[in-house]
Amino acid sequence: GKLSLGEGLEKHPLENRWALWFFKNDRNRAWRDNLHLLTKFDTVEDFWALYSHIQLASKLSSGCDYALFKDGIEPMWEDCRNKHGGRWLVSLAKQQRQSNLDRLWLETLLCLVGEAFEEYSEEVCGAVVNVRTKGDKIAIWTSEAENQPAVTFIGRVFKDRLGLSPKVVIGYQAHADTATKSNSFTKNKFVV
Amino acid sequence: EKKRYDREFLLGFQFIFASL
Repeated sequence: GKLSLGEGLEKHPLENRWALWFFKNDRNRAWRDNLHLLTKFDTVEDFWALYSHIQLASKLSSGCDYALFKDGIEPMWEDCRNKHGGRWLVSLAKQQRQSNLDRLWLETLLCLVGEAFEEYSEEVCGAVVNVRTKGDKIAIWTSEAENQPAVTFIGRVFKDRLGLSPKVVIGYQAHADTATKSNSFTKNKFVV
Repeated sequence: EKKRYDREFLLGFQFIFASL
């Protein structure tokens, strides 16, 4: 039969409403002024409609970010849902932009909208992809860095869903440590 | 009940969108 998208066909609701943010680096403007809310969605269908109409991460200019966060949480450390939290960080080699970045970012998005972290999904605030010349990064942000059971569960699921080799180690960094670091390295609070 | 969707279910909708 022919697929009908007419009246009476209900969309599949997500557990959360999500907001997609875009950051474009302009050194002449304040960091906050470079951050733009693109749109919000709360169904499977609207997620794909959005995903199908925006640039792939690998096509963004260096210095740009996408951030997908639960509605009501801004993608910055200062937000009350983020400030005691941290992030699982996956750093990619330069050559992985073409081979892996889009697949890994989509997998990250599917983890979020599908609520892949079971009873710990409520701890998830959002995810960020940073497109950078020196190497792209993908991170999942959680709300409480001291919640070890939740953080480590989320990290294990995230690593598994990305299909990373068991030999690869990813680290979780508290935003408080990242914000106060004196050099470019932030200590890992947990690793998986 | 929490609304959870596995990756295969979600990806199935991508292909529907791609074919429209």
